[in-house]
Amino acid sequence: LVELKQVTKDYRMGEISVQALKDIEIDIDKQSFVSFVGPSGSGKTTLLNLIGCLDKPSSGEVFVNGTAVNTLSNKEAAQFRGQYLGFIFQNFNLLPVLTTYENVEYPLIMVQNIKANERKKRIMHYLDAVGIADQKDKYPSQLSGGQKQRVAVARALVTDPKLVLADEPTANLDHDSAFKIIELMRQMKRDFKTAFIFSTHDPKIVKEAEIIYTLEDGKIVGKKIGAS
Amino acid sequence: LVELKQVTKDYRMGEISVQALKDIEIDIDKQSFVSFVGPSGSGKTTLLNLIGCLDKPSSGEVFVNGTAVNTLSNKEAAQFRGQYLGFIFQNFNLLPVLTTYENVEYPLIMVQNIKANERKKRIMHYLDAVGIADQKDKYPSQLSGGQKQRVAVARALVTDPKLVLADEPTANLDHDSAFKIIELMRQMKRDFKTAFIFSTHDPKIVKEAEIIYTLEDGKIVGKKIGAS
Ligand SMILES: Nc1ncnc2c1ncn2[C@@H]1O[C@H](COP(=O)(O)OP(=O)(O)OP(=O)(O)O)[C@@H](O)[C@H]1O
Ligand SMILES: Nc1ncnc2c1ncn2[C@@H]1O[C@H](COP(=O)(O)OP(=O)(O)OP(=O)(O)O)[C@@H](O)[C@H]1O
Ligand SMILES: [Mg+2]
Ligand SMILES: [Mg+2]
Repeated sequence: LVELKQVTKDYRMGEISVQALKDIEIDIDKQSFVSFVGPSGSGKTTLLNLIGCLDKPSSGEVFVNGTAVNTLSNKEAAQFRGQYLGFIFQNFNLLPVLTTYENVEYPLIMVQNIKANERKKRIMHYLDAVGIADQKDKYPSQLSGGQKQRVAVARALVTDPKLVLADEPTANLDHDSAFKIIELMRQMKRDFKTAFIFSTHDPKIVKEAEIIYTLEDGKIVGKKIGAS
Repeated sequence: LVELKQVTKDYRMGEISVQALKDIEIDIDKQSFVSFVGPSGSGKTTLLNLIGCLDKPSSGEVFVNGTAVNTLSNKEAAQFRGQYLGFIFQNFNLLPVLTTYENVEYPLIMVQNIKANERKKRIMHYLDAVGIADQKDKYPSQLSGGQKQRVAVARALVTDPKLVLADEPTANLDHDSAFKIIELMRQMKRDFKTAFIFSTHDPKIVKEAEIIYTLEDGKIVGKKIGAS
């Protein structure tokens, strides 16, 4: 499903080069709940961005669903993302000029040509599942931090993607709201075989993982089978 | 130190009025670690904004350090904040055109007229204490989520404020980074008698609290003495 071979990622800052990822080797085959953990700054978001086709490695190859995504043009990457992926951003990235409902509707219109009544059914299903149906007409600036986070979650899931990249999806949520999200993801894994790759500091999510990769300073320093 | 009397906060949305806070009564006297907990959307950020003079109640009074802050003009509120308060925002609110060092330096220049070498000592002290001294020349767009959060923490503390409002200050942090922050705050309470009011979902922070207020749907539904 996801494969990384000899992947590195450097950021150039004037004369200096920051090595955000060093010599990454990953092979995610049939596991559908994979979690990356590690200290702040260890490279989790950078790694998710490479798998999610939002960025390219400095060297090495990234395969998703058989496609060498590091070779795609920007246009092809956007198309690939729209078709197969869902991305929950660490800072949400909601469109400020769209309401909750419109933000979640956006990927359905942009990429998937779904009829209006079918769209509405789907959007309301996911808004209900994450507990923010009553916020559907508000703009992001009128939402609490955890409400924005849940809009980001609903938007990533509404297209029923093959693979969801979730960057700290519960960071701003209380216990109960977090469990709603986890339950929704469990249900999608069961019913649609959706695969999830998390970057997280939340032990509630790590507990669900089948495989846990530990990152430190841009390197993978550990890989273990989850308790679930 | 902080007193709220019959405070309400409504947000008007066209014809509808959202009651974000209803009939809030709070008296925080000598406790220096107070935590607000409650579900996403229950009103924690709204409450912190009122105490931190960033917003005004729809009715009722808010007293901080004896001053009726709900009666201050915008200019007076800004001055009051600069003199007594530190605020850690849920979404960080870093200035994108300033580096880490400059973001933390900002309140020292704007409000407190501290000499250059004394400023440098202080800034480096707090950057070290939260673990991001090596990120001092980067811009916010070049930082990880948890690094941005720690810049926000350092900036709020660098002026040695009387009262710190911390809105989910550890949401994006791993265990060890979160404990660095908690330890720094404990030390400031001990050495400077700094008072802290948290809004948080993090049990590590709630464990430190002397008083825990529970919010639900804009109301205070519980108040208990902390375990510490
Ligand atoms: N400008 C606004 N207009 C309308 N409603 C608002 C506005 N700002 C906040 N609200 C609503 O007020 C309620 C309380 O918001 P608040 O941000 O205080 O919650 P919170 O407890 O901090 O939540 P979280 O844990 O998710 O950060 C929410 O239901 C939110 O949607
Ligand atoms: N555009 C950039 N330029 C320079 N350095 C960068 C850039 N983007 C990220 N970095 C650095 O790369 C490292 C890894 O960042 P990344 O965002 O992947 O960390 P993370 O594991 O997601 O951290 P967190 O848990 O805090 O979110 C960090 O040290 C960060 O400062
Ligand atoms: Mg990150
Ligand atoms: Mg909040």
